Amino acid sequence: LRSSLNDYQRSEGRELVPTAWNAARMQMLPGLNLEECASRCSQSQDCRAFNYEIRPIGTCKHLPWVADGSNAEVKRNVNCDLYEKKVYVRKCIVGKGEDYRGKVFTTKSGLTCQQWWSKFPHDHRWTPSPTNGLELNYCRNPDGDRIGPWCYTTDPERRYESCNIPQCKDEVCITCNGEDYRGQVDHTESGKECQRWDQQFPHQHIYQPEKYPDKSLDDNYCRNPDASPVPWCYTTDPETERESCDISKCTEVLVEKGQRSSFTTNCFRGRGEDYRGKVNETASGIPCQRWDIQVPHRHPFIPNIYECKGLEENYCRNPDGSEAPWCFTSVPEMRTVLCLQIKRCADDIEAEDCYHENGKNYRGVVRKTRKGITCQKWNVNTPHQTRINPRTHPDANLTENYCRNPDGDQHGPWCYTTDPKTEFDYCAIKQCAGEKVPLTETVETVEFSECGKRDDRPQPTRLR
Amino acid sequence: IVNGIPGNSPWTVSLRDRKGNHFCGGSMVNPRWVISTKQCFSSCYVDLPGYSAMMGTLFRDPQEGEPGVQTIPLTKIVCGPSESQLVMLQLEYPAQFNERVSQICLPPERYIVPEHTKCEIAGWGETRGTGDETVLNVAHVPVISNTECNKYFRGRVRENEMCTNSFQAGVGACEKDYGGPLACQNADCWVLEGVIIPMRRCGHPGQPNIFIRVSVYVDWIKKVMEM
Repeated sequence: LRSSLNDYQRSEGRELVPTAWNAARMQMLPGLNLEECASRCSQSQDCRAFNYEIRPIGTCKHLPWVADGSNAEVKRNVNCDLYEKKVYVRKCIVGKGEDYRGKVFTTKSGLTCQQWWSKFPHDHRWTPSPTNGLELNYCRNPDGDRIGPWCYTTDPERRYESCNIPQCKDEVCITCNGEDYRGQVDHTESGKECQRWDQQFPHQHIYQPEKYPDKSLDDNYCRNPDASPVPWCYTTDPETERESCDISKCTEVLVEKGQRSSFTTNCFRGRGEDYRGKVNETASGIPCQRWDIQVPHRHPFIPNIYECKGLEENYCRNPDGSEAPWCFTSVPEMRTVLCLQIKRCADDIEAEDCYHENGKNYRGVVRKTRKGITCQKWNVNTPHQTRINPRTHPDANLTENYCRNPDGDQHGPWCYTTDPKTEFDYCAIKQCAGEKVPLTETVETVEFSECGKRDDRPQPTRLR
Repeated sequence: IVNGIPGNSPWTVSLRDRKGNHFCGGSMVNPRWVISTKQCFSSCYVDLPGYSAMMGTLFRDPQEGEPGVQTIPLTKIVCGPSESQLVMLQLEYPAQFNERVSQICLPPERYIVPEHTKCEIAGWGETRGTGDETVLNVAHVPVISNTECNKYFRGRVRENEMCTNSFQAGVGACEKDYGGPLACQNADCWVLEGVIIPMRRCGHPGQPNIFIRVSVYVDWIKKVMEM
């Protein structure tokens, strides 16, 4: 049940384009699906990577090299994904590193390695072949040396030396519960291989990479999308759904409590992971349960395991990436509650100007939205097609990308933005002091159509 | 909803997080757009992968294959003017309107809904033991003027907010109702006059409920839908 893709590191939307003089070495394999393309490459001795073009139809192109800047160049291509054999791109080793195929060629003490094909200055019995990876003078471990990849050195005084290539589990360490880990460990603590996150076999799961872009669920690397105590992965063993990974903890001294600049105490930003305030009850006034006890609700968020989550007392916190700070409540019937009564921090930038009334006559030169995004020019149509522009509103002074209010928006000057996700937004301009447009009093009869209709007959049949 | 009763509110939608859990309410104002409160969302400048709106059912967790349920992914979030605490959520495709799913009317711009107008709030949120949280609860609440409301809140209620009475028994919205509607009757139609925002205390006896006054932002709402 192991996928051949487990041997590869995927680069989404990338294509490895060979240089003109060795394009012929690329091998087209039409009609293969992604899994077949990968297994063919794994079986082929000189295939180290492949481009898989998703659109218009699946096209597999095997390549004899990886993106090392000399034989080929990585280019953006939204219709293509690049898969490179991990052993050629990894900068660390798993186990004794017998499959290491990286390009380090100096030893621990900085000596340059001797070419494997050469018998000088040190004679030896190893002969390079297409399968044993003894390439040029790269560090390798042909004899399964316990220390890891090594090489003969060019120093006549020193026959051979280890190259000190780190273990993947030490190459990138984890802080706290490792939710920020982006390293390349792809085996669990008991040595089981990890399942790819973008596959549903042998184990079905909810952590699909496209649903959790912030969790970097790449390939089959250990990750921590659900605030477990340490990074983990689903395994390729049908009998073991998931297992923790053995990754070194960082040894640097943790930042003293309450000192990280992003901590907030009387409001929260984003999902509130950095909220360190003292709200300790629900909006309805129910006290929160202390984090360091298990009554009335048993839970996995033990303060000293999640030491950087600020799980003090019974304060609302967000140790697991939920929508906002939350807590376990002190009533058995209600396990958790979001503390949405805590204010969100205002994230508007400082206003740079002010406008009168509704700003229809504003002619200033602010060209930034309230979030600090640069405005799009009124007379262009990228990234947003403009419905309101100098042609449709000739005397609204829609010049450059200055904030304006051509449609008399009650909420002030605005602009189209250069952020593709935000079509338009209000500007970093506030109303000049003391100016308020009064609300209208009761309007007589108002006609509505096609809305607000409801079948108010009693509906006992709707309830189970 | 504290001290509500199971009821029908076809424009009320349930907003679902990436694990499919209900976390906030919203109101359908057109086949592709839902209004809710900014308080429920970490940012307006990110994608919403995995989030969705569920409508067409009275049950918070309808069974697989329950007829009439529509679960539509959210594809865009637009923040309202800064003090509005509102967001507009775009659905990946239009909702199908039927007797279980309909859109609510928007009030005239800057309209003040008269005192004592008959209104209701709806949601699948916390009931504090006064009801069944597995079904949609609706509570009837009459409008009170801001002047009246400010007597209780000592002048802190702003013009872009509005209030309803909570009676002595205490009626009001609570956790996971936020973003849901305050719908008021106008002739034979229901109009979205307010959006539920978090308050300190839920359905506290004698404490009025505060909502964002939608009529102040109708121009922005229409502009977003047009643009």
